[in-house]
Parts: sequence; C-alpha cells; structure tokens
Amino acid sequence: TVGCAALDKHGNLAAGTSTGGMTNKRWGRIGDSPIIGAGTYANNNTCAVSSTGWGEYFIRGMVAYDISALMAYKNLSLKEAAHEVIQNKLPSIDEGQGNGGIIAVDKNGNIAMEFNTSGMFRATMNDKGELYIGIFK
Amino acid sequence: NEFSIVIHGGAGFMKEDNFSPEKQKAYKKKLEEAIRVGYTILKDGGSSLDAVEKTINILEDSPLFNAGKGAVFTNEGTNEHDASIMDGKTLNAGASAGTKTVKNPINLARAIMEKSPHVMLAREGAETFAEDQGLTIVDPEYFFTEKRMKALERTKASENKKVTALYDATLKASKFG
Repeated sequence: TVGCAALDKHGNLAAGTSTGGMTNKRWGRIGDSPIIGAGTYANNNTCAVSSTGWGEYFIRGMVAYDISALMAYKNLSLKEAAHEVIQNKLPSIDEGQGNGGIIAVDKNGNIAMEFNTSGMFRATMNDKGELYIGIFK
Repeated sequence: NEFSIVIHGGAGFMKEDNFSPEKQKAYKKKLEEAIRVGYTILKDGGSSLDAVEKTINILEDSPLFNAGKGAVFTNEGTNEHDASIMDGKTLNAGASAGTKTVKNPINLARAIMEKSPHVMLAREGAETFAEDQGLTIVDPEYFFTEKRMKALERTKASENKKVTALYDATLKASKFG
C-alpha cells in the first residue's frame, strides 16, 4: 500500500491511498484503502490521514477518521491522537492483530508517522525543504 | 509550516538484517523521488490534491510497492487495485475498488470524486467509468511482476502445509497491504 497526505499554502489538506490489497485474496475482498474514514480521511479542521496495514482491523477501527475525531472532540494533538489509535486502540481490537500504521499531517503542517510494526516505508518534507526518509523503527 | 507533505509505502515486519544496503537504497531513492514531486507542487503554490495524486503516481508506477505496477496477486493470479482520495476543504471523497486495468487507480479515485455524483465505484463499472474519463487503461499483464508471483506461490504452498496461519510467517505476512 502507498499513501500521501499534504497541506498546501492555501491551508487545504488532502489525503490519498492506493493498494494492491493482500496476497492470495479471494471473493472480491476489499481492505481499508478505498474506505473513506478507514484508509483515508481529510478534514481542514483537523488533519489528513492515509493508513496501511491489516485492512480488516483498520476498517473495524475506522482508523483514519478516529484520529481526526480525537483531535476534534478531545483536542488531542495529531501525534497524541495517532499514537492513541495505532498503539492503544488497534492492537486491543483482537489480541494484537491490528498491525500497521498511518501517516498524517494536521492543519498546521505538523506530521505524524505512527506504526506498531517493525517498519514502515516513509518520508516527509516541510516548507524549508527538509527531507526525512525512514524504513525501520 | 506553510506547507508540508508525508508519504508511506506500506508497513510490515521488515527487519534491517533482511534488507541489503542496495535494497534499502532503492526504496529510499524511490521514496525521495515521489515526495519531491509533491513538494515541488506545494512549493509552487499547487493544491494538496494535486500533490497527493502526483506523488502517489510515482509510487504506483514503481514495482517496489504494493500498488499499481507492484500490486500483489489474488488467489486467481490477477491483480486487483483499490484506491481513495479525500479533499479536506470540501469533505468530498472518491474511491475505486477491484479494478484490473486502470494503470493509476488514484487517478480514478479522484475522477470519481470530481466527475461523478458517487463516492465509490467498483470492478467493471469503475473500469468503464475510467475509460469514459480518458484515464490510461492497460492490459492486466502490465501488472505482472516475478517477485509478487513468487510471493503468491509461497503463500499457496504454505496453505497446503496444514500449518495454522497463526504460526506461519508467510501466511501471516500475506495479510499485509
């Protein structure tokens, strides 16, 4: 799965996700990537999020929207909300099976890259042109 | 930050020991190429939607990632793509599921968002809509990669071993997008 979240100079957030799904999938199985609120969510009042991981759990957890909701209703920061959903809520859904992560940017350009696996291919750039690229935790 | 951008190419249980320096370099190079596309759009005053779409296009066109060209195989040996996009300003959204012939599924998701009254289209109908919108259509063979076919064969072989998924690393890993 690949994804991107961005904040532009006009203050507009957007997020997108694209995937081939899971190896050996059958019966027209669909994961979280095309589900708005699970794999992808964006709201100018909070944040833009793209998810990657075990889709069934991300759908049940409504992961992308949940991060936005924690910011909107609990006034959590993006980092706090992402940490709460990925590290605390997801694994508890079914005995630690909700593996994966998210990337997100908030309305102020703050970035979160939260994952509960040993690695996630990821990169960020800010308005100063500072580049970060990571693979492992 | 006046603007910023972040991308991912999938999460999983990759270990540094199993990743050669050359392999790490290849992934990092493609990630940098992709994010610089989006960064340039944003720096020049372009929209976040354009940055997201064009950045994802680079990753979709690479065989390294499980999307577009590098998509994994289904049980039937086909490649089926899903994608979605959302505009934070309008809360408008578009998504496609189960397409086999659309070269860049994120472009289809955006076309659904902007040029249809719907949020999600699936399978043959979504492909027809993509054709109507003039998106690039490819033969399903375009998505074939040796690496992903071998992964499918390994997964199927593991299934036949009568080992439970819980303790089988290949099967467990196969769940990840």
